[in-house]
Amino acid sequence: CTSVLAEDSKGVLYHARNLDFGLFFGWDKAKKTWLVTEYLRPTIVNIRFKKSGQTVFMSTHFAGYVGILTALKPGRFSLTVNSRNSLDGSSTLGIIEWILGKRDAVWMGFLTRRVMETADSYAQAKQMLTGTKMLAPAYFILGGNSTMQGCIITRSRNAAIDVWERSAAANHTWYLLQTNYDHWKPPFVLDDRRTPGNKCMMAKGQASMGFKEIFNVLSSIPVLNKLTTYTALMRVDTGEYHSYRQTCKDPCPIW
Amino acid sequence: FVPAQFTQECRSDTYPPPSSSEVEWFDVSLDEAPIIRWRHVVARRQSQIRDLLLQFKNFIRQLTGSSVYFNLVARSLTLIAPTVPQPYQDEMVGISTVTGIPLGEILLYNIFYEATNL
Repeated sequence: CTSVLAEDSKGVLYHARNLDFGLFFGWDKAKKTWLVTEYLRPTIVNIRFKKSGQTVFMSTHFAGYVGILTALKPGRFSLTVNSRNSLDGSSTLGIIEWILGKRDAVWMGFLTRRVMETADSYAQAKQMLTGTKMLAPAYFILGGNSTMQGCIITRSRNAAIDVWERSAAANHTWYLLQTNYDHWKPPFVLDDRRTPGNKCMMAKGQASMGFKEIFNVLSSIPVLNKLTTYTALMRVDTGEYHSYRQTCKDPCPIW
Repeated sequence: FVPAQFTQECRSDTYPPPSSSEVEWFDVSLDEAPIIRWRHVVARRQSQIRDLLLQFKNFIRQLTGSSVYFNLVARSLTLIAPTVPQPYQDEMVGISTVTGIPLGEILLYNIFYEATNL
C-alpha cells in the first residue's frame, strides 16, 4: 500500500491511498496477475454510513469486510491503514492469546471502525489509534481538517512506537508518504515504492497539488503495481471522496 | 519484473480515470439492526465474495495438498465467532446468512489482516 497526506499552497489537505493486496496468494501464469488481487477488485464498494439520515462517515470496503481500511469523516478527519510486518510483536501471539481467552487487544479493522464511528476530532482519533492495544502491528495514516494536521502512526501491538507529524517532517513538510516500511529505516530493496513516490511528489510540487496530481503519482509505476486494487482520494474540509478500481497493465512490476 | 528494475517516469496523464473504474456507492444505516444493515450490499456482491473465498480456499488446498486445513480453521473460527465484539459479530452473522457462506469463513475474511500478518 501507499498512502499520501499532502497540503497544497493554499493550505488544503488531501489524503489519498493505493490499496495493494494479494502478494503470494497464487499467481496466474497465463494472465500474469495475482489471483486474490483479481478476485478482490470486483468486491470493492463505497459505503456511506448514516445515522438519523445524516452521513457519519464514508469508506471503501471489500464487500463482506466490516472493518475500515480507508475512510473519511467529513469536516473532521480521514484515515487509511497500511500493513506493517514486524518480527517482534507480530499477530501470532495476539491471536493465540485471543483464542485462549485473553481479549484485552482489539482486531485492527474493528478498532478503525470504532474510531470512525465515535471519534469526533483529529485529536480524539489520534488518541484512540495510538493508545489502544491491538492484535497486530499497523501503520495508521491520519489526516485532519486544518493546516499542518496529519500524521503517520507506526503501531506495534501494544502502543505507538512512532508518531510522524507533518510539522516534524524534514525537507518536505507539505506532504508525508507512507508505504509498508518504518519511515526511519530504508525500505526493502526489492520493494521500494517510497523513493519513486517521493520523487513524483517532489516533481509535481506543492503548488500543483490536488486530486489530479496525487492520482498521477499513485498511478506511476511502481507505486501502482500488480497488487493495486483501488485508489482513493479524500478531502476532509469539503467531504469529497472518490475511489477508483486500479489495474496495472504490462509492463508492470509484480509488487 | 520487480520494482527495482523499473525506472518509469512520473505519470501526468491518468486523471480523470475512466468512469467505468469508479466504485459504486451504497448507504449503510447504523440505525438498523446490525444483522440486517449490510444485506443490500452483500446481496449485490455475494457471487464475487464467494468467488474470492473459493479462490483463497483453492490456494490453501494447493499449498497444503488438502482441504482439511482450511476447513479446520474455518470450523475453529465458527467456535470463536461469539467472542467477536458487537455489533461486528451480528453484522458478520447477517452477511453469512445473506450470502450462504459459513460464518467461520466470513470471520476469516474479516480478520484477514491479522491472519496474513501471522
